[in-house]
Amino acid sequence: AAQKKKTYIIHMDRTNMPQAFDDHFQWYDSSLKSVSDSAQTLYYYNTVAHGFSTRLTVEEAKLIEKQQGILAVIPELKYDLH
Amino acid sequence: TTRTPEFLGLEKSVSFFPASVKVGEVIVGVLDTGVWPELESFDDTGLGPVPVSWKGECEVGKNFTSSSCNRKLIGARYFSKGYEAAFGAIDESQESKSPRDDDGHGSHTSTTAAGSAVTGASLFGFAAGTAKGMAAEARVATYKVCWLGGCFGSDILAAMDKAIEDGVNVLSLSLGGSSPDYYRDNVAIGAFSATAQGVFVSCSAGNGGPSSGSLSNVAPWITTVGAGTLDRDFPVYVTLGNGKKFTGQSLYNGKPLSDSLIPIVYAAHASNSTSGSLCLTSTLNPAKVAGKIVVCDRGGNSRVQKGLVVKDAGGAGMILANTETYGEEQLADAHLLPAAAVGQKTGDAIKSYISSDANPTATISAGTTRLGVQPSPLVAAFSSRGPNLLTPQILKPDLIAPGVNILAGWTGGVGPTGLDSDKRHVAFNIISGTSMSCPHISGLAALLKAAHPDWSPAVIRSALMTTAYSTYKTGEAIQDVSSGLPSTPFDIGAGHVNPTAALDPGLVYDATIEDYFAFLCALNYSSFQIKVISKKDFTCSGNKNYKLEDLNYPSFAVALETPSTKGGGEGTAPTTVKYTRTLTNKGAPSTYKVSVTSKSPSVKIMVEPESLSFAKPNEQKSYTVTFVASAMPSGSESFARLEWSDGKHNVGSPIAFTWT
Repeated sequence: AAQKKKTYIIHMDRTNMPQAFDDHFQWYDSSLKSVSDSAQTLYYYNTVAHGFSTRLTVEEAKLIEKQQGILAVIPELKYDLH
Repeated sequence: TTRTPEFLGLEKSVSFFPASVKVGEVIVGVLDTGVWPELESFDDTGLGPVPVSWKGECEVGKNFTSSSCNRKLIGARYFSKGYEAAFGAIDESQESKSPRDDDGHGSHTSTTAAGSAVTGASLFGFAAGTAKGMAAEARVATYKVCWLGGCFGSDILAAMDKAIEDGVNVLSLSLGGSSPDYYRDNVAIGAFSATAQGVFVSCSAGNGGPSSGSLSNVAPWITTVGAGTLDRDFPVYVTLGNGKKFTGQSLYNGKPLSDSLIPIVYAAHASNSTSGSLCLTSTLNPAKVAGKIVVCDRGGNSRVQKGLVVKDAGGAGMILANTETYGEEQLADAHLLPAAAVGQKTGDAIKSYISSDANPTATISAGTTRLGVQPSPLVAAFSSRGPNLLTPQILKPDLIAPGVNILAGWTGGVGPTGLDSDKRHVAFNIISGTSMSCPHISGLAALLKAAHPDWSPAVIRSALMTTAYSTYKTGEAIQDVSSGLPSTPFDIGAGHVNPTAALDPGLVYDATIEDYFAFLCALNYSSFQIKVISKKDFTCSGNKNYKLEDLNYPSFAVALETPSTKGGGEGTAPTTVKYTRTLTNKGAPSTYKVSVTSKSPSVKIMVEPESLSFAKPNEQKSYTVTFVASAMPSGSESFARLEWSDGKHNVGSPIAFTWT
């Protein structure tokens, strides 16, 4: 179960991007790679949110949450048609 | 849709409404199951060039090409990465990895909002007429985020991201989830930024009614839409062997039963299952139902599934009886066998006849369409209800709109019941839900946007709410079909939408993004949480007393604490709460006087000042309302209404009191 991955939406504080990066996409990818070699970014968000979505284990989600510039790591919700 | 334009007064003198060329400048984005582009409702005859502001695209994919789009359907995108991450790669033999609608829901909602006029529309002859979207000349952009396996937050957020970049003016989402905190809810997060960029966002309130506290999509920057009935139904007549006749509803279009009576059986007596009355799959005993009419109870599985279960077991017909939950609500379905949906009272009468007669018999007549049904609108039993459990100080739903037995466009991919065994293909279907009422408001918001391009989303929502009606012409409150009782603001919010009045509301309650920031501060959100929602650095001021009730909302929810019994009891001092509101003039110079009607002797309501004069457009004036509420038992509710009127415009606000 610990290895089971779920989709998370990672909200990033762009004003807090480390100088080392040219753009926030690089920073996002680096943040992700630092907790998981295999994780892929599903989407980057630029307008209604700043951040990206990806599949992580619970452990990896906890790790990424501690990084600089991470505002929130929120498990994806499922919605239903009404 | 057919009939709704007449019911809403949209067919009145054209002068009321913005010119089509202006409506053609407005773009409605619909997040749903995609569209069936071949529908006549997406015909673009007579539409001018695509608005120059538009930056969207027509994404191609399985059986969806760039020529699937046109000057009506100007954008089509699909988002499946979240869905595929959860469910694995899409099986293209089962669903289209493209904006094509395999389900029907998205075609229905987008054509309800902005479908082109189509004459001779009907479902098997039912609900015949000219089908038109609320804003028939507006443009549509579809964002497919819902798949056979559901709608996933990461896809929804990506679609909202793109829709705003593309340049939609209205966003329509007939979907919802549990109501987590705003900063954890992707719809609320997306809607905040959309609203900040001037996009009006309307969402369905949910189908969890009539239970109280069952709402979805309650963020105050979203317009939350409940569902009501039209003045149209589809009666069929049930005749029993004892000569009694009852009325039900049905859209069955096949060979009707003959007039002669045939045996009738209650499903509970024709099944070995403890829940046999529900006609669940494989629970009926064919030997006991063959050639008979079977009475099934609602619940457990879909209504159309029950019809299939009865048909597969050899039943000749079905009577689908409401249980207490749904009361007298009667939803019509395109069943695959002769059927009648009946209210609880009728269902109970039929069941007691069956149990009292040794050889009970019955028959069901063919169905028709009936117009001018009164009283209407009624609040749909399934329409989710307040109070707003997430933020009791914000009254939700905001308003109701037609959501019962609505005819609109449908997919060519599945039949009208959506059942695999339903091989019929239709261009229009009749379905019910707050999914249907939401796009009504989305389309009407598009009309308002066309008439008043400078109006903010909050002003549009205010105009729709303060001009909504909560009573019939008789003065009686709109009825709740699930109880037969008068509805309350927890059922209908401000009331039923009244588009012609909304175009000229007189005064409006505007709200800026700063007002929403103050709301988040009143929620004690951290700067991190505020940044998740707004993407902005905002620090709540330490020396400001932020109050939820100060959000400039067009309605009032007064959440009162019942003093604890140890300190409370007799002689507890009344609670005094002050609300401030600011009205903006959107009409000619005028003087408005306030009136308050209250059903509750336990709350005194004072408004200061009692008269407001406006000399020029966009002039703003504020007023305070003081509520002095005596202690009431916890769980008590009561309601009132505050109205500003200059004799020509009535600017109405519902007030709901709860004691917890």
